[in-house]
Amino acid sequence: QHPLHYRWVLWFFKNDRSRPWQENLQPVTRFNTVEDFWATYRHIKLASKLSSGCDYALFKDGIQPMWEDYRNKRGGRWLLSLAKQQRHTELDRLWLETLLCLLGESFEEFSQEVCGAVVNIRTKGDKIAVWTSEAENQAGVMHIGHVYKERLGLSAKTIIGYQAHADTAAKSNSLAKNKFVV
Amino acid sequence: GKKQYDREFLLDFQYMPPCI
Repeated sequence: QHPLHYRWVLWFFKNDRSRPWQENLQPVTRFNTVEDFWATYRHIKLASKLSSGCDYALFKDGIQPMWEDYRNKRGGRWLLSLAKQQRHTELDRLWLETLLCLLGESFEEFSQEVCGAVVNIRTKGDKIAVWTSEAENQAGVMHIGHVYKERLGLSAKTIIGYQAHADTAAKSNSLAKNKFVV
Repeated sequence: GKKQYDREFLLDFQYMPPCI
């Protein structure tokens, strides 16, 4: 077996308004080898087949996929907002590429800044984000952003933005301003 | 050392049967 640098936890969120938010977010499985990642990936639904309101999150073991976790509190996310029609053409490729960036430690020494990644399945447009631990670490955030954008194969004119969780949390409409863009 | 894998390496394992 080929060990990964970290042990990762796959989480699943299903929006059930009758239950507290945190109860809707559950860890599905943990793995720390390349082989076990693929066994998991093959076993679960593709992101594009999930119902609206659901999320997958992949986070390093020990970090919860929420702003409140102390490893996320000062951090932020590189956010990719997809158009509705991209669910059927690009979402699964972009999410898998995101997973491979994380598992392969693609951000060099800044991979330790990465906390995890989230895909939100939403009627108005799906989102994919890479969460990092320190929004003020401009060098790390920018390196991750440049590598991530290149790996996703986005054109130069496509702009992705980085938002601090503290700014997102302060906005009820989730339109936090971009702290950085690539 | 750091376990760093490029995407092609990771993708090579996608359809391998699990080890027993």
